[in-house]
Amino acid sequence: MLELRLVQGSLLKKVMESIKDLVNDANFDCSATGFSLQAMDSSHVALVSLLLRSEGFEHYRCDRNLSMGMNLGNMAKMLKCAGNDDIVTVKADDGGDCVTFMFESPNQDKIADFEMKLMDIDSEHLGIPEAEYEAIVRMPSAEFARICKDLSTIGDTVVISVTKEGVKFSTRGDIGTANIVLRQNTSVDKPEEATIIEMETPVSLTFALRYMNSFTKATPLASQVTVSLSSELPVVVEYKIAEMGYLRFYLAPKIEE
Amino acid sequence: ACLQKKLLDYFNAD
Repeated sequence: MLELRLVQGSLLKKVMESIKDLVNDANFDCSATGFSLQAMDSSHVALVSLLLRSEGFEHYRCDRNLSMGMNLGNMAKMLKCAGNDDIVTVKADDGGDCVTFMFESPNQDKIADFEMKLMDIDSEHLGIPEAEYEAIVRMPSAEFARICKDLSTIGDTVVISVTKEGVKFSTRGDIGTANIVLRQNTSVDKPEEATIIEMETPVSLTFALRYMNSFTKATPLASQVTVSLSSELPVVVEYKIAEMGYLRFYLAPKIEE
Repeated sequence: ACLQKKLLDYFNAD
C-alpha cells in the first residue's frame, strides 16, 4: 500500500510540466526515503533525476518498495486537472495495475480522483557517482532561462566557460555570434538574485541548447539554479524543490571530433 | 563539427 499526501500539490504539477517533454515513460520509485525517478531521454543524452523526500509529505506511507511505470504525458494531463492550491494524494496498491491521484481543494469542498493505468517499463538505471566539480555556478533560475532562450535564437549550441572573471555563455550561428558574461554578484539585497561562482579549475564545455531550454521548464520550481561543470563529466543543472529534494538534469557535452 | 556524447560514455548502467 502506498499513500503520499502532498499539501503543496502544485509542486508535483510543476515537476511534471518540467520533465514531460524530455521523457515519455518512466518508473517512479517509492521507498522509505521518498518518491524518486531517474530517466533518460530517448537519445540517451540527457537524464532526469527527481527526489521528493518522505519528510516533505504531510503523510507518507510506503509499506514496501514499489516501482510504478507511468507515461509522463498522461500523468501531467491528470495533474493539470488539480488546482494550484489543491492537496494532492498519490495512492496505489502493492501489485496493482493503476495509480490514483486525489485532489482536494484547500477548504475540502471539492474532491476529485483520477485513476491512471500503470505500464511495464524496462528502463536502464545509471549509477551516477558522487563527483567533485571543477566549477559550480549558482544563479537566478529566470536569468539562466533567459540566457538559454536568447542564445537559442542565434545558435544551436552553447559554450559555457567558467574562469575567475565569471561565467560566459557563448553561441554562434549563421547570422553571427553572441557572448553573455555574468560576474559573481553577492551584494544583492535578496539572496535569490545572487550569482555565486565557485571555481577550482577553469572549465569550458559545449552543450546542445535544445536540451538546456527543455531543462529551464523547471524554472517555476526554484528561484535559483545550480550548474555544475567538469571537463570529464556531464553538466548537472539542479533545481532545489523547497524543503523536499531536487530535480536534476544531466546533459552529456558535445566534443570536437 | 561537434560530436554529441552519450551519458553511457560517462556513467555505468547499474
